[in-house]
Amino acid sequence: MNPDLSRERAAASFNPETITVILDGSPERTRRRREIEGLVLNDPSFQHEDPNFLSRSERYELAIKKSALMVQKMREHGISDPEEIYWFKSFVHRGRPEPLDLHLGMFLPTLLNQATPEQQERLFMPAWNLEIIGTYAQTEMGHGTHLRGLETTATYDPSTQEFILNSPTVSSIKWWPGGLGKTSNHAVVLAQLYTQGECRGLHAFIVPIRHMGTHEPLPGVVVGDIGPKFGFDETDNGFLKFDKLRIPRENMLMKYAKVEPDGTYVKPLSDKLTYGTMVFIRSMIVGDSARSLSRACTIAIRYSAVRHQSEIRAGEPEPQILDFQTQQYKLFPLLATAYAFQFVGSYMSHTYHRISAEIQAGNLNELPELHALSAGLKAFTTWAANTGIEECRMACGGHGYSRCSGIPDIYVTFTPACTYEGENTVMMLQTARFLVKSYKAVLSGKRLDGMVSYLNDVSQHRVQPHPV
Amino acid sequence: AGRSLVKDINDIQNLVEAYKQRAAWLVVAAAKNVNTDSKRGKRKEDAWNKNSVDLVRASEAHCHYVVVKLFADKLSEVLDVAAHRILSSLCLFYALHGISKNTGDFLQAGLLTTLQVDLVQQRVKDLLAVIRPNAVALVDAFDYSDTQLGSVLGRYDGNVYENMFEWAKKSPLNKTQVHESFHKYLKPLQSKL
Repeated sequence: MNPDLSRERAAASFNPETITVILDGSPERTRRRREIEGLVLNDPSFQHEDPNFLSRSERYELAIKKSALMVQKMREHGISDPEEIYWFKSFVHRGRPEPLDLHLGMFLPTLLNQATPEQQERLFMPAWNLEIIGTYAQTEMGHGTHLRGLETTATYDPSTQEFILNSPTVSSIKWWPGGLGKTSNHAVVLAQLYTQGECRGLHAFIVPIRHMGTHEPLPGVVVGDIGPKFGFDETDNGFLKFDKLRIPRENMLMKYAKVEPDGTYVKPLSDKLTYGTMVFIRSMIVGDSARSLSRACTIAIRYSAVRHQSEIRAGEPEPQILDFQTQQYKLFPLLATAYAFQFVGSYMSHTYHRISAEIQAGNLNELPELHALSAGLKAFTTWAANTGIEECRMACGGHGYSRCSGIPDIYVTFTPACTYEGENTVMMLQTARFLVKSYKAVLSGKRLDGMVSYLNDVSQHRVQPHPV
Repeated sequence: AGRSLVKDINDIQNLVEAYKQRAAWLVVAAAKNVNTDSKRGKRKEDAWNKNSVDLVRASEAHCHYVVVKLFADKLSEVLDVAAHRILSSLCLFYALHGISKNTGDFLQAGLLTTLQVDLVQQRVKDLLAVIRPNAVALVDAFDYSDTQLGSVLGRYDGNVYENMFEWAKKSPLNKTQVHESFHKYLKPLQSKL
């Protein structure tokens, strides 16, 4: 053990284990998390070469190998709780994305939240057993966060009771979904629904894209990998183009909106319900921000305790760089932020599940606030974590630039969170729309609940901008 | 400029209140700006776009308030005295540092005086020294194993330099003492020059 680190640990005023339990939520969760990590660490089949020295194709292949093994081992160990699946996955892939991320994180939750019981009966078990490997194809080459601008169409043909999926332009080609390029054989596709000659807006469809036996692309489908990215080397983010592909009526996810066999359209209770999976992911990204920033802080702070450089008092030995106030001023705000985000992450996860349960029971009252809060906090935390990780890298001097520091990997893996599931500025404007609407509601005499309840005070003139 | 909402900059609940008032102030200001432009005959969408910088600022302030509030709320659940003490310092530090980085908002909204801003900036520096002895233990508490962390610099045992050297030796460029590119490109070039 490095003597500086030993000294630091001996001088601490609290037992880190106490705070670990606070972060996990309970001693039982800490114990179980470590038990699951032990299952992975002690399994020789999960040992592998350092991916930093592999090509992208090799990294994808290694990731697929580990993902396949991971699914098999999770079944063997009887791991089925979503949180435990998350832990197992994260220990196997060591915080990196993997080709089945979208299948586990978006495809399965979409089936659970947006499919009818009949559709779940038909699709869930094959998806659980990976006969169906799915992804979530929303973003298009020319269209991102502004969902109403998506161009892919699904036109209902009552004579055959089929939807015709079509990519009318180059900019409408689906672009970016993880696992789409080579891994998946199905996709949840977001497309503009046309029935009885009218556009009914964006709806979700389960679309087979590859033959389930041969894995060859189906006729009418052009699919492939989009090439190397800034990071995410383990993932085959893909493109997908439809040339009038026909799918049965039963493949539209119809828990909320419906198309009857004759083409009659039944509206959902709220348009926002279509984007439920995205809200789920945005809520979870808040926790990801905390984890990525806390990993970067761990590296930078431990290294700052080990590294000696320059001098504070002339003639004395080089001090630990953590003793320089400037180094503390770089790192401690990030450490505090990482802690703050850990607590916000648990709050968002808890809030998402609470409000989702209410939505399932038909109560949509809190849906707008959940939308606004998940969008805003996703943007707020990813911006802060993104710049924070880079500050941690620079706080490690020249060695932070080496891939052996681990920080470049954290950075390139985390950075896309500022743009995926909604570009951050657009997210902030969505939150602003909710805030302004809430403010107007207060002015018209309504009382607000939740995190915006402070705006109630505005009408009592307790809060007013005033000239300086 | 002489009045202030914050009575005690070391009282976290006072600071939560300040963040709340700042958010309210920015939301009201942004909404009023949009409204004023609409009343001047701008289309609703154009009035929104023309004030979108203010609107983003209002959203950020709202989120900042939520984060500070949730951190402060969490403290009431921490029963261990030593853990409570360090997390309280960290929470106070987070809130004060946020104020020191956004002093304009807090001054403009009349939530702090300029004298208090000086005090906040001094207190932020004081808290660096409070957190310093616990910094390593605070990151240890995140409980990342070396395998999960994947970092030579952040190893739990701190044996950084010897392991950096071991890691570098694994580079594929070190598989041979002389890389084939030397024979293919450099040597022919040397013979020509």
